[in-house]
Amino acid sequence: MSRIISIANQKGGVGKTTTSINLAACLAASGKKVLLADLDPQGNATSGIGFNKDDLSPNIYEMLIQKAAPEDTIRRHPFIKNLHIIPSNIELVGAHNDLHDDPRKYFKLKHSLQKLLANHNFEYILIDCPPSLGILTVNAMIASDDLLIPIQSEYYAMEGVSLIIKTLQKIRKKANTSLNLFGVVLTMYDMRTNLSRQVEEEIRKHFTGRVFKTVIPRSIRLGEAPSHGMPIILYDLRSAGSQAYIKLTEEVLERYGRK
Amino acid sequence: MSRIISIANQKGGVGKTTTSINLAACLAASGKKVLLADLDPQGNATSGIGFNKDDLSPNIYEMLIQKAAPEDTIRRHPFIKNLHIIPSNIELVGAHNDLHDDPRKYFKLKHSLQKLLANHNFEYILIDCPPSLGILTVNAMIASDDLLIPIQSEYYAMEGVSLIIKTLQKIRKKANTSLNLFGVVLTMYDMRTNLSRQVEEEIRKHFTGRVFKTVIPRSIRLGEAPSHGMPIILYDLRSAGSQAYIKLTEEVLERYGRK
Ligand SMILES: Nc1ncnc2c1ncn2[C@@H]1O[C@H](COP(=O)(O)OP(=O)(O)OP(=O)(O)O)[C@@H](O)[C@H]1O
Ligand SMILES: Nc1ncnc2c1ncn2[C@@H]1O[C@H](COP(=O)(O)OP(=O)(O)OP(=O)(O)O)[C@@H](O)[C@H]1O
Ligand SMILES: [Mg+2]
Ligand SMILES: [Mg+2]
Repeated sequence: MSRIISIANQKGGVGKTTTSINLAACLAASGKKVLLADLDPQGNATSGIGFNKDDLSPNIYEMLIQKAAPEDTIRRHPFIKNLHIIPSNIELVGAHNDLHDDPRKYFKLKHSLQKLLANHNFEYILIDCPPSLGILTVNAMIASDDLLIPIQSEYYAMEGVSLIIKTLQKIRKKANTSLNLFGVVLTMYDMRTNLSRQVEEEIRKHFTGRVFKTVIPRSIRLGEAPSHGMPIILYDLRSAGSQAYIKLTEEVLERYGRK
Repeated sequence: MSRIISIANQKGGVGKTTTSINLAACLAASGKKVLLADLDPQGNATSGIGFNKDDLSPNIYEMLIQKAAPEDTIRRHPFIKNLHIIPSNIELVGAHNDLHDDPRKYFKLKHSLQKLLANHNFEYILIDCPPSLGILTVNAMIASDDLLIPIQSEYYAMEGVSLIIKTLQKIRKKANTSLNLFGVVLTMYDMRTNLSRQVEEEIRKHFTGRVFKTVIPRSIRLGEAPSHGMPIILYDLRSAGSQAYIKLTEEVLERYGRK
């Protein structure tokens, strides 16, 4: 039984990659077999957990344009044995033009992951999306069971939310009837400011019942961890950021009715 | 004599919009006639300085697809008389498909701004770009004299820089020989962390002579200002964020040899 989760929000810098990496690492460290798919040409998820994105071929781009079998793109994390990744790098920008005239262009990722799941029993596949609602993020949402939206506790973050919800509804109608809004997680929350509290109030009102109780605080250690190529639980386990992602993982598992 | 400046970086959330709004406002408040063009479908620059993006037609999308004359898209700021804006909203996402088969698709903005400058004497035109290197940002770089790159003082920010420099070089070779790397500005600098210092050292080494001396500190007031629809000089003039953007404006004017 496998769940595929897209971590998406077209607003930039809201914590998509940080949430993808740390939720994936925490799930893996809780004994779940996890695959993290980096679907951003920036390759931040790939480098953020310590891989060198420029010498990993085949990668997700070659998988999407069917130059490589999905099997062959999977790498195992050296320290966290249940954690695997499909790496990305700048070549992925090419997907846009390569797939433009292909009638199946929006279903490429879905087909690849289906092939992959025939041979691997990943319990969770997390997809880190780029900051746009273009062909890559649409591919992710069509391939997924669930959508997780990180929202920064800042003003602009609220403006963009209706956009991704509209996209979810459109995809649900046209291409993936079972795509579910799994939840919203507030990130970079600064306890000292009214702004964070106001945004939280507004978001909880707008998404009644779908906002995780756990809020990820702004924490310097979370910003430092990727420069060491580590998820936060390996970089500074007892930091506020790490404790928050551990709590979020517990909430995620509860929502799935699993321990 | 007019200068057109693109404010771009495909990494999300690095302070492109915050720099566009506040540099535009400070230049206008220094007596320069300024136009801020919002080229992001999120419309953050439009709402960040107090306009309602969903009831401003015609906007930049209609200008790009030539449904509206450039003249007709300009709005004047109610409080800062030298500041004007071409607003944006979600319709701009449509530009991608609308222009896809048009051989002049990458020159639309350049043509519109040239028409506009025939009748208006804007001294500075600032273009706020979305977090990608797609058709919109390419249009901006082809239309521009200068490129200003905000870089967040964080780990991932360094990874993406080579990408936008490659794009600059490609555009300079193929479409805009005079496009100049005007400068790099460090944003969200946190004096308390080593990470910010390390990123600053790395960036100043990498871009010798092109990084502005002024560094924009992380400042809660900068994050609050857009929720009041104001640039920082109207929201909290004596805050650290405001003082930094005033200093940056002085440096920008010095580089242009103007007072
Ligand atoms: N809770 C946090 N506290 C402090 N820093 C954070 C936190 N979450 C993320 N960051 C930092 O903020 C920056 C933006 O986060 P991240 O890159 O995860 O966002 P993103 O949504 O993936 O960005 P993009 O839109 O470019 O893909 C990064 O430098 C990251 O290290
Ligand atoms: N110096 C700063 N101090 C504190 N907060 C800041 C600062 N600069 C920007 N911010 C806040 O950080 C968030 C990201 O900034 P901004 O939206 O300007 O980035 P961007 O690069 O335009 O993002 P996008 O990639 O989505 O276009 C916003 O909520 C903004 O208010
Ligand atoms: Mg990311
Ligand atoms: Mg922006």
